[in-house]
Amino acid sequence: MYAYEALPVAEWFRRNRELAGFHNPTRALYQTVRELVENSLDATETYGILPTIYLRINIEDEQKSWVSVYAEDNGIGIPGAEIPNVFGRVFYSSKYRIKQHRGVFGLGLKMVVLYAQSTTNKPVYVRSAALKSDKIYEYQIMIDTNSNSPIILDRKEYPNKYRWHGTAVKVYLEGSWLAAKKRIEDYLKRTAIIAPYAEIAFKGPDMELWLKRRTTKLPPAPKEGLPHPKSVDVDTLKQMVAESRGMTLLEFLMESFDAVGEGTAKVFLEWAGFNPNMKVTAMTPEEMVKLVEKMKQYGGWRRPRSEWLSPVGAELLEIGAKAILGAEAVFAVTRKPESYGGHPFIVEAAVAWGGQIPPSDKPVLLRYANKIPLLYDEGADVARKVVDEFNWQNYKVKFPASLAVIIHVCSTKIPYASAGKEAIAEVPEIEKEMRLALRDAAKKLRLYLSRKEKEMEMFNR
Amino acid sequence: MYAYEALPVAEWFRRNRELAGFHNPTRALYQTVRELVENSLDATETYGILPTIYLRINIEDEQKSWVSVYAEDNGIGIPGAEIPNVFGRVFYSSKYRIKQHRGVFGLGLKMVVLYAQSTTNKPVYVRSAALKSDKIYEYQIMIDTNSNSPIILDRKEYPNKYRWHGTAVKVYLEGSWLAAKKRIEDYLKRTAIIAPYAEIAFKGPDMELWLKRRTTKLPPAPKEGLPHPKSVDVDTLKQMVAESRGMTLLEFLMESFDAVGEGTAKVFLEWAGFNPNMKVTAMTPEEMVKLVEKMKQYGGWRRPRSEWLSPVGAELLEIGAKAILGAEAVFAVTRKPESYGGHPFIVEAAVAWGGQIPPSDKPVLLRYANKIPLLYDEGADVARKVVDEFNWQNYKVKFPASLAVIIHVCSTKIPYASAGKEAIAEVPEIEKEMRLALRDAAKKLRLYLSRKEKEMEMFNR
Ligand SMILES: Nc1ncnc2c1ncn2[C@@H]1O[C@H](COP(=O)(O)OP(=O)(O)OP(=O)(O)O)[C@@H](O)[C@H]1O
Ligand SMILES: Nc1ncnc2c1ncn2[C@@H]1O[C@H](COP(=O)(O)OP(=O)(O)OP(=O)(O)O)[C@@H](O)[C@H]1O
Ligand SMILES: [Mg+2]
Ligand SMILES: [Mg+2]
Repeated sequence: MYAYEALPVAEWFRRNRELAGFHNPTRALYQTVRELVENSLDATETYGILPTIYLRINIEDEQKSWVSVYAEDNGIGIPGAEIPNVFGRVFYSSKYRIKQHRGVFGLGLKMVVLYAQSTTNKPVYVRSAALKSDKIYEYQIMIDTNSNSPIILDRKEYPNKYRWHGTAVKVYLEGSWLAAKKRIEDYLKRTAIIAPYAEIAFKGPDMELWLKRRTTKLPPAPKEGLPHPKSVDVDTLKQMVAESRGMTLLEFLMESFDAVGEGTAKVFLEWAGFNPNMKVTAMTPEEMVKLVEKMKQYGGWRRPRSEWLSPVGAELLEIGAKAILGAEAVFAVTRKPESYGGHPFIVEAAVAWGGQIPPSDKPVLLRYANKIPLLYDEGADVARKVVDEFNWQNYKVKFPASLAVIIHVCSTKIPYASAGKEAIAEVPEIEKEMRLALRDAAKKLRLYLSRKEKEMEMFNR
Repeated sequence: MYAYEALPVAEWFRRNRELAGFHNPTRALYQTVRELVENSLDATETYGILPTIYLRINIEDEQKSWVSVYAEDNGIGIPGAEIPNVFGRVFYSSKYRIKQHRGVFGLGLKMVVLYAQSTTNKPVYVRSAALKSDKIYEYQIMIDTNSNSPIILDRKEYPNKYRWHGTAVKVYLEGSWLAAKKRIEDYLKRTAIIAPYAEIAFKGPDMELWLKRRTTKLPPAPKEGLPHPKSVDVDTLKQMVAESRGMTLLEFLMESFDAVGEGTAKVFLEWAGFNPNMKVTAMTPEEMVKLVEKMKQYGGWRRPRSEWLSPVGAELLEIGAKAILGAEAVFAVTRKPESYGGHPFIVEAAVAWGGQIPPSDKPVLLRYANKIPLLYDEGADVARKVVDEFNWQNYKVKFPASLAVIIHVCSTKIPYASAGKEAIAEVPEIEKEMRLALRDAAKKLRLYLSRKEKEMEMFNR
């Protein structure tokens, strides 16, 4: 009755792994591929490197349904001393900052390692060299779930003769290849649509897939941003003040926040009833609460800037969708940046028409968040709702039609519905932008279809 | 580029609070009510106490949209020394055992406290006395998110003159009462359907709701169970072996697992090729992997027992549904225990017909997991799929119809799709049982409708 227990964080995630997408051997194999591929794309494109990714799944023991997954990239690599924590410590990441990447939680690799060691009892094998590193490092690592720290089973380092940089990872896990195959294939193709600048060579037990690089143009690499005044709460403000090193309130606002110049800061502080020259660290807790409240209420802030975002852009979307879907025509739109709760976001949409797209009674929907294809939980995603409620008749589309819709949301804070990153929770500002993006793209389709109709009429006279 | 950071667990959950249902002021208010009410029900019914719960929501500051939530119960209470960790330490719980409760994560209260302190900077106020406690303890607590430990702002204790036992909690948070009102009302009514033995008195800013106790019959209190041989993985086995205090393999199987008698253990160990008299701690890691693999493959285990489950039962389901829905007739079914992955589960279903249920084109679906009403993410829940695919025509139901369907899954391990516990992930064994339970309940409805038809015919002659 009164027996309480504290669970260490790594043990908690091992026991509740379905929250991160590791429900069963089928989902776990799919999720392992996702975590490795998304890390590789984050380690390349974000730093201006054209991604080249090798991915291999082998059946290791049919009877036990053990498979191995191997992923290798040409990214920035991981410094030798950091490899143990990167793979062996839950909530260890380089992505806890205001900048768009696919990774956000600092959990992905650790879930892969926890699932692998819980099912096959084998370590993860890692080989990596950072940019300009003289050495290549190799490790075998497991996680001590009691202390949330890496267990190093083996460690090697040797000269990096050919100036290689990148990361290679191999894990052994219980996985159902046949049940997961279709989803994995789908995931990789959808990745090639949104990232046509990536080259992905996949080899599975009974199939091969080569997704060629369709363009060498990369989307703009996102910069690192500052929080917008509307996005902070009291605890966050306390942490920022602790790092403010003796600034005045005026300096603090100008230096630590996005979209706050000297003029705006002065006007705001007067409106809010604060002394601009007071030392930030002299604020009482009540004054901090008041400051946060006023920041949220103030209507005069500039919009959050969007340099920290990295949309795909209409041109690349069109290249990707045409190449992979075999569409006759693709119309893409990138909306202007908007924000919710102080977090900037951009919605992009594309409609792909005809060609090899199979006709169906409702549009095929390809959902993306920060360039990650979302395949599961479509019913819980606001994008499905937007596409189903859209009035296609106004845009000359009658069903069955060969129509695919791509909806991509990018943001410094995607409101995921779960740690498995499979659906976007409902946020009114995002939903509105999805509708508008879809409308803009559909208008272009309507124009194309009317022109085609006219040509057909001319032709048939 | 190579700057890594480790986030403390409490800080990580504070930043990613939408994963646990605290997306915005509306959802956070709803989720706070859920966490407090579910804890109170776990602290009463599970120990054979008829629940009496007072719940109050007050507007504290209209302009800042600060509200307070107060919940008081007559449960087993919390020992004084445990109160700080219970409220101030993420992953601290009495429910990390094989037994059905609503709570499973050891996170609920901490999310409430983290959200409250992040928005209003106020502590949680707690008053509690355990059963037979001479004293009543009062605390004011916040969470230090760097060290994941309670900050005690105030502590009092005084004599427990009237032998009270229970827990009272008050928090101040940013919450949108008007936006959350409908869901909170819905949630409390759905709680009263599944727990007609509970008395819940709610007072909100502009409404009152008194859910009377409809019966003094309580469902069977669940016992505490052992893991089934099919439900363990390698890491879990390692932990169990570490606690086995020098047993032989034979003793270990008989003592530490559910549904394993001496006979079964001997037969299994022979089949699997293990020496029954070997000391468990002498097993190598490879042998442990082999043991787990053989335990999963062995077809001769008995089914997992279900003493650790606590279904509602057809009788209580009918009482609850009739009283709250105002149905003309209710037909409920409780299926026999089944299992998935070694975890026992039971599915119950009820169909409520006519009376005050408004007619609609598809059945109203009331979903429950371990007696928790699930209101959000219906699209991601397998129960919605089962009800929509059901062939109602075969059961004399034509739409629009006044029909409500209740589906309840209870298990020692509900496969939740997220930490907010709003939807059940797809597990084939559970889905199958839902279909069968729905069929059984619908058959009873069909019988009732045919009889009614006949009576009408007789009447109209
Ligand atoms: N292929 C890679 N190349 C370079 N660095 C990598 C690679 N994979 C992972 N990393 C580094 O390891 C860190 C941890 O990766 P992990 O997948 O666990 O978390 P994450 O990507 O930050 O977030 P998420 O849990 O959302 O995936 C990353 O932040 C990144 O710095
Ligand atoms: N009203 C209450 N009466 C008695 N004990 C309580 C009460 N509320 C909470 N507790 C105790 O505090 C512990 C922590 O509660 P908390 O809600 O944080 O986690 P949980 O209920 O175990 O799991 P979950 O995160 O799924 O809700 C519980 O396990 C229980 O032992
Ligand atoms: Mg990652
Ligand atoms: Mg709880």
